[in-house]
Amino acid sequence: AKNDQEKQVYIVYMGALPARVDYMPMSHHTSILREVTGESSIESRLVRNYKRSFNGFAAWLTESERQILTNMENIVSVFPSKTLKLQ
Amino acid sequence: TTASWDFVGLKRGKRAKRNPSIESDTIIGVIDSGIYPLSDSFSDRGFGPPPKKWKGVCHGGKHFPCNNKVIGARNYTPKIKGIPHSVMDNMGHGSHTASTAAGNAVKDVSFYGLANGTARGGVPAARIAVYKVCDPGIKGCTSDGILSAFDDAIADNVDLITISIGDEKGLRFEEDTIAIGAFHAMVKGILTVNSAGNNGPELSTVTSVAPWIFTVGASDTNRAFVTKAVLGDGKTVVGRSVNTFDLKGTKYPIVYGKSASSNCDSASAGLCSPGCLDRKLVRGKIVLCDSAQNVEEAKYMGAIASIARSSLADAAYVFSFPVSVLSAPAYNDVLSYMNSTKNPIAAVLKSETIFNQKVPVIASYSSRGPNPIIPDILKPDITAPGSEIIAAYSPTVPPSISDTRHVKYSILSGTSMSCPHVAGVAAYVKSFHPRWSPSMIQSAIMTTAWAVNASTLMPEFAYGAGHVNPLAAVHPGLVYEANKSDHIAFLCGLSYTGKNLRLISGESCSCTKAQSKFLPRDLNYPSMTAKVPARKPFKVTFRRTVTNVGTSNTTYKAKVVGSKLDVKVIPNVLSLKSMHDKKSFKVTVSGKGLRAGKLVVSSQLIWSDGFHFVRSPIVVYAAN
Repeated sequence: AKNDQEKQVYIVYMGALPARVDYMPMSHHTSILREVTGESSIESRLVRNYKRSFNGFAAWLTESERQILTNMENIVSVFPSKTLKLQ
Repeated sequence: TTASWDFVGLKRGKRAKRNPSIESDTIIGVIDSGIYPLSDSFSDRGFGPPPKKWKGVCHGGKHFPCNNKVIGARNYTPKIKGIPHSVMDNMGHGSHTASTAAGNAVKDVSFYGLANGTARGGVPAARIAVYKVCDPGIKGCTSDGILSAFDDAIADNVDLITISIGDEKGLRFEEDTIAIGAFHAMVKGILTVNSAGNNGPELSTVTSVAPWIFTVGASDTNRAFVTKAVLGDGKTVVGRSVNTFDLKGTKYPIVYGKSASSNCDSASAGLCSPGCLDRKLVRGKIVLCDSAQNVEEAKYMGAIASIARSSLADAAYVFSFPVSVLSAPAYNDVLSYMNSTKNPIAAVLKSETIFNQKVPVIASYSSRGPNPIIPDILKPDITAPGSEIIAAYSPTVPPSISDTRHVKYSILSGTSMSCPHVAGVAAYVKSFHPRWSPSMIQSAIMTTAWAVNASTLMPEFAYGAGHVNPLAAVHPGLVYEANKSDHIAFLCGLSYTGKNLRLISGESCSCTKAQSKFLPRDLNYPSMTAKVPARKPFKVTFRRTVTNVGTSNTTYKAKVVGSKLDVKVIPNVLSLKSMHDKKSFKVTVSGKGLRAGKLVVSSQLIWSDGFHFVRSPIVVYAAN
């Protein structure tokens, strides 16, 4: 079993970008990360944002943080980033 | 690509009809290992400025020059200390796929004389936008980077995305990075073309499973590279490799890996496994290896050449020293010669090119259906040349393991190579029909594919709709369209309900009762597939709608060929008044129980108005 405090990069997929013009994906991602990690500074956690064509982010998370995110209302799926292969 | 485009019928220069101004406005997004921008394949001589619609950037890193051919570059690989963070291609793969899709026509290309000809892409006038997600430093391609590449490519306004990357197996959509990215691309009218995977010939190995992705299998062409070995008794055996090392026909002693080891069991030694060969026993000789996997080990130990065995020796690969890869029967011939004489000798010759105009044969490595995630969606969709393709490469990268050579063009094999062929064809079709949606382009290419009668087991799971036929794809006559709402209904049928559906679709919709009952096989897909219980009589129905893109006032009649199935098409005559007129029909397929040994039956539905032939495979198979 993975040590619960061990972190790995997870992709947090949130679906399509909300149509609202005042929606700011990056601040939304930051507030989600702060909420789930309990840390005010999330720079060391955040790997990248998905913000131009659809919604989501990639971040260093623990297994228990992943589970919290999975149950959040505006999150479709949370899954580990993997190394894919050229074919 | 010096032979494959002629092979599929897309001749060079004026011999193929083109729409130069629109083709030049087409932008192909290549999500791969970067690009070698100094290649002649990517020169921008004769190119005007990037198309107005282009919204991307050139963030290739220091000393990475974009131009009017390579108009965009973005890097998603992590910064690694001491390694320049650049979109420069450190694997050769990205240059190869980009030039296959949209490389300039470059004359007199060869790999040390082999595969000589004009290297070119499917749409030489198109532009290339590079999204680098793979690098040797990360031993592959990170999926979080791939998703970011889709996020940018879609917003940068590319017309089409080609991605020759995959996972080890098919995944559920909400965890499949390429499926997620491709879904949002489809919503924005961008077709994603993806390689099927190289885990064939086993069944259900296709890794690109979503219906909104165009999945490509690999076949060979009419050109192949063979490497002969001449044995001491005068017998010649013919193997596969791309061998440009000329030993002048000199014969050298042969030693079997099994008997050239002092510290490994005979099986490992026979395979020339790392650390198993004894330098004193192999130096200056030709080493026989039971697998082509580790032949470099023989080279490290001072071997002159190697003769290896492969059960799937149907594609030639580049090695860093003289190698000939034999099928099992030929390999056994060498073994029996060795057992017949005290001092066996042989010569490994330079490779020769053989041409034989024949129907394309699926490559053994090409991943197969049935679709492991959505049984009623046939994958791969289409097949294109993937074996022994010469295309641009990166001179900074050796063309094979422990190779000291540096080449601008190299020969690769894989569904990575067939994928950009179809991307090139899709861009070619789109240059004649710029407003066609992704599903219309995919349909046009699938329903006009060459039918392939194959001896391979369950050919439908190997070839999909058949082999790509670019010239016919421009005039498909009818197309099967599936837009965002069709795919939403499809997802409802897969019980993507409530929150997930709302978020993915970006609409506050949830599934209607009817949508929740939607069957995947009723997605308006250009092929029809159903998985049925084994040994039970079955009766399945497919609902389809075709859109007229041929001529106004036309009548199509249905014909079913290869009917091991009882197929009824209602109605079987469609009268289409105007362009973009739509007509629906139902296909009912029934049959007796499918049993082991006959687990798949297929037919083809062909709608024809006497000029267009709109062909769809109908495949029914039993859950084994």
